[in-house]
Order: sequence, then structure tokens, then C-alpha cells
Amino acid sequence: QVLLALHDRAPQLKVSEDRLSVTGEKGYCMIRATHCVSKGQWYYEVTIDEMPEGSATRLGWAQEYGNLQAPLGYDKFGYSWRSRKGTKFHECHGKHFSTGYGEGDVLGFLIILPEV
Amino acid sequence: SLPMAMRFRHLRETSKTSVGVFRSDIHGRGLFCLRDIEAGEMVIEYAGEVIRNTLTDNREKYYQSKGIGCYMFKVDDNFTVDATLKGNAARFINHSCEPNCYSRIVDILGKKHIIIFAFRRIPQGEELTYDYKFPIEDEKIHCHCLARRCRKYLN
Amino acid sequence: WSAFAPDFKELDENVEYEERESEFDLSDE
Repeated sequence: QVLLALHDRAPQLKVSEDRLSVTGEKGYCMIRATHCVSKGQWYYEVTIDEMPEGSATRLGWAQEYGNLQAPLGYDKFGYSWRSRKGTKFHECHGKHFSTGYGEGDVLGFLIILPEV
Repeated sequence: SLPMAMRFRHLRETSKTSVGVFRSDIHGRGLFCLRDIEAGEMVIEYAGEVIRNTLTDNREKYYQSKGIGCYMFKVDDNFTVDATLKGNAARFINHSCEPNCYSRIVDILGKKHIIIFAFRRIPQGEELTYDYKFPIEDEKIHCHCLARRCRKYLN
Repeated sequence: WSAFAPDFKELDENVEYEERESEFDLSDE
């Protein structure tokens, strides 16, 4: 079963008992799943349970060397979609992508990798 | 002989009367004793803004671009104290290859603090110094500590 | 000595830095 990883994450993040939810506070940091993909097409969804005022998320796909003590999309090892303004980020550069998302929204992430 | 936490509690007040910032022969300004300091005495905390280590590189580049001298002290693998824009007199303590003080990361009630201690008895008027212990790098920074066994470079 | 650097703030103790949402960003949209 694919779950939020307990050992592949910033330690300050709080993971739920069922390992399907995570809560952060203060500055951006990262958590990844227990399983990765390397070829083919894969999709996953995230629900924003709570997003208090002043909080934000950056969700997407990361490679192994992505910095866990920075937001996803900080370096060349990650690509993210931000809740605030719906901006996409890669290597610290934000570009317009969509309108923002927030509490109650369900977000889908598709990755298409070569089969070989 | 008192517990570390108790010694630390009084440090904020005592350091204001025990040390002061003056012009240094080593480099720019330095921290000097205003009274005799005993060996092992807690001198001052290196206080500043506590930041995550992932922020240090960008901050350093920003300070360099503005011509601001960078004053940072790494606490552990996660955090650094940045005293560049917010800090106390400890930021002025110069390096020496033969120092009279040393630094220690001390855990007090669950929080880590950088504390400067005296190696030996330091008479009034002497400049306080500690070994910065910079990692070795190709781009060298010259040392002007005036010590007999000066290592010539900070890094 | 802190009077010589107007942007400088003298502290009695450590302060925890509160990161901005855009702390790591080089450019926004």
C-alpha cells in the first residue's frame, strides 16, 4: 500500500496514524510516499482537509535528491503546484498555472514517463 | 558549580556588565572584558535570529550582494544563528588561533543555545577570542589574530 | 555600537525567524 513515508520526510511534519494525512507548521518542508515510480503513467490525488489562513501547500512530484527542508519545487528535483494563486514551481521559479486551490479541494497529479 | 540552566538564566544581565565592544587590533571591532573573568565562566550567549540551515546560502549571497558582513554560527544539522541584522555583542568576538574562550552548544530546557565560555582566567581589558573552526576551503581567508602559532588562514 | 548600524537590532536572546510563504522563491508568477 502506498502511504506517506515515515523516514523520507522532514521530521517536524506530523503524520497521521493511518499515514494518509500530514500536517505542517511554520516553514515549508517536504514529505514523500513510500513508493516511487520510474516508468509508465501514474496518478494520485490529494484532498486538502484543512488550510487555515496564512498556510499554504506545494504538491506534486519529486525525485530522490529533493531537499526535504525546502518546499517542493525549490530545486531541480521537484515540480509543484502551489495552493496560493495556483502557481507552478520548479527550481524556485514560479509560473502561472491555474487559479488557487484550498480547503475541501481534491487535486490530481498525473506523471507520464517513458515506458523504457 | 551551579547547573547550566541556572548559570544561563543570569547570563543575559551579567554579560552586559562583564563585556563590551571596542576597537580591536585583530580586526575591526572586538569584544573585551570589562572585569576579570574566571576560567570556565559563562561569558555571553551568541544570540541572533534562529534560521533553518536551508536558508543560510541564500542569506549569505544576499549579504554579500549588499556588502554586509555575514555573522552566522551553526547550531546543529538543522539550525543556524544568524546575528547579521539581529544579534548581540557576541557577534563581535574575533577568531584567534590561540583563543582565550571556547564555544559550546548547550541544551537548556529543550532549546539549544550557543554559549561562549572562558578557557582560562581573562584579566580586565583583554580581548575575548575563540577558534571559529571554519571548514577547510580552497578560497582562503587570511587570519590576523597575532598569535605566535597562528595558522595563517581561518579556513 | 548598535547605533552605528541603523538596520541592526540588538537582541537580549535568540529570536526564531518566521519564514514567509515566498521565502525560497526566486521569482513568482
